[in-house]
Amino acid sequence: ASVAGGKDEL
Amino acid sequence: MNVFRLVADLMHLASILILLLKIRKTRSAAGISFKSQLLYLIVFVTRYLDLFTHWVSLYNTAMKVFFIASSGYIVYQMQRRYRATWDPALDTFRIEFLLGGAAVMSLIFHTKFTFLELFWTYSIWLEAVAILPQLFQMSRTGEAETITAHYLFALGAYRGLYVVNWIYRYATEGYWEWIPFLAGMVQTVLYADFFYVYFSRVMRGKKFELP
Repeated sequence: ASVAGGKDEL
Repeated sequence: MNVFRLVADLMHLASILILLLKIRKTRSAAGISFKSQLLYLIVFVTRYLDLFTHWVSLYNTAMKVFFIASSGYIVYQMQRRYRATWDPALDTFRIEFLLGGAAVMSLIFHTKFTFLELFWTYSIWLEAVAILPQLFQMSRTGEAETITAHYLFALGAYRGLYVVNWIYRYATEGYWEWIPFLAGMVQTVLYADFFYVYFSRVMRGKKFELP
């Protein structure tokens, strides 16, 4: 599931 | 997660391993801009402040820890064991402008005025320009070791592939954030000259030399 605000990215 | 982001993360991982290998093998940090390395340390520390407050996955946490630890290790080692192997006189880019510029940009352009969000945004803007001291140093010396060129290629490809990831995520998930997209585009444009010389010379087995 994706996290709002791109905070699942590095 | 998609293939562009996964390959981007692996390129980022590879870039740091190549840099560590270069320093160990040649027993020297010559040709590496200490200022760029310091900026990357600031980038990762400020971006990953959510390390203990926001769990995504083991992969995400492990990568965050690695990027903070490895950039800290490189900065520390360049000041200690390898201090005499690189020349500060070549590393003269004024990073105050980058640090200040990124601060101004994140105060003007951000999505939320909160502590974590402002530092995250600051790290995004700072990363876009963190390579400038390194590129500036190379433009002064006019050349780079091949292994250093590989390091820089992997590092540049990482953010370039993230741009592709954002376009892909917009097309497939409707996910869109323009701040990292714009910052990623800026960084990729700054890399353009480097990529050109890398593809036209280093990939053909020649030395990285500026025309």
